[in-house]
Amino acid sequence: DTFIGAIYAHTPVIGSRETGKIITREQALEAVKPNLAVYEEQTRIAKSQNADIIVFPEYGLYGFGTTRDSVVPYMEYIPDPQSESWNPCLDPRQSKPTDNVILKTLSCIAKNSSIYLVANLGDYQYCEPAQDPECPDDKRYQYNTNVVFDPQGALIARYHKQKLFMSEIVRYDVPTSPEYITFNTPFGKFGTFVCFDILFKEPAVDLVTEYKVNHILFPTAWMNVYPFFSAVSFHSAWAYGMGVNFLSANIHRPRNRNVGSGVYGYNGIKEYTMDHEAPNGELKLATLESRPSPKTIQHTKLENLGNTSREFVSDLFGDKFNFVSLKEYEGTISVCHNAVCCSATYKRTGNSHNELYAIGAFDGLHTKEGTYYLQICTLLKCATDEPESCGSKVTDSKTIFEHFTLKGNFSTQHIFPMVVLDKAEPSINDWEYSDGPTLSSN
Amino acid sequence: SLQKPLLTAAMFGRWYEMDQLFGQRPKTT
Repeated sequence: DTFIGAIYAHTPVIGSRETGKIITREQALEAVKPNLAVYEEQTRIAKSQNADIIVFPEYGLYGFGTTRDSVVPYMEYIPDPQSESWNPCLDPRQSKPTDNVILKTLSCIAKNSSIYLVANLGDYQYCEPAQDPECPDDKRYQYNTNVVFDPQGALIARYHKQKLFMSEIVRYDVPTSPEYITFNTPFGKFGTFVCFDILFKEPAVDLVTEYKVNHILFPTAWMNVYPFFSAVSFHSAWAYGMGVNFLSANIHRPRNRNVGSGVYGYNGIKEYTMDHEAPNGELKLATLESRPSPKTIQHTKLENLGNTSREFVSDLFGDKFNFVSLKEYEGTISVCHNAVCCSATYKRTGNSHNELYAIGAFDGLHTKEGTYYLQICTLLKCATDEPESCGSKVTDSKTIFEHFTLKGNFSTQHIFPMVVLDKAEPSINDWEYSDGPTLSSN
Repeated sequence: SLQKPLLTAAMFGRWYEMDQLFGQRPKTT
């Protein structure tokens, strides 16, 4: 009824590569080799601790900093496992137009440790403009791709990223339609997608609601933005909100704010790592239920959330939230923005009144690094005692809340609850989320 | 109960149907 999931927060070894410089295939394989060695070692360690499946990060094998042309030597042609069976370790045939050294190595790592293995690399698909009007001028599609190998080393899943993040568009192509990639194991049904895909419905949400997967495999290269877009908080909130287990492997590059990986259960965080000081990543394992049965929360629309006049407006990651500050030690306050109204009932301890807190509401189209519609209710600490700092990055707090309850009248059923504590640590299983929707804690 | 000072509590809602109403921003670099 259970299995052990593992993630490795890998720091890609990329050497002194120059951005945009085109290297040979041999040089690319030399560059990838130390990363594959880490994958092999960590897989062996995970298996020694009885892991059934291990996930490695997006861009884990060769890092960023490539262009459409300079990423080519790192890529391999990845056949569609839905149309042909292939075990690269047992059958390392040449797959034109590329060799398959990386796929073979990954396959053998999975086979030698008898474990499901998930990795991310570039897929090179040849095309002919005469037969395919969509075929790019350079006669190839390039995809940001997740691959999954079974414990025998067979390639069983291939997923092409649908929602490329900003400058990724110069490197990779977008599939013509979202791919819904699932596979069954003795411990449940899995789906997979990549990084920025998590913000959108297709395929992320539909994998859960339409394809009924139990678990998500999530290679990512996530750059933390506080307060909401911090990797562990955001990804675990999605797992909780969707009612699935979620294995998230982020690359570990603290200088670039790429920190935060974990194994998240449908009912709370199981294990996570977000050490900003550690030079290298970390392996994390946790036992998960094979077939989660999350409680169903009906989001009835709330009425009468009280006084709704805004006090001030402040920017939170490009969005203008309406805020009302917490002036008393305890009380009930509310704020609205467009159709969303939020209400908070709270009580602080007496010695923590000098830090500014506010409740905020946002209902609108977010457009900063992508375009997607948000409805948010939040109770947060402001960065300073100035109102315009509310929504800016802050990671430290001294204020103890004896209790709080946050309610909102959302128009959507897709709500992801999160609670973040001092030092930006996610809170684990010490809050409740219930009908309303209502987020509360003592 | 919470074991540490609170930094942020949030309910982060995504209204996917509204994405389609507004459409996706053209892809840029």
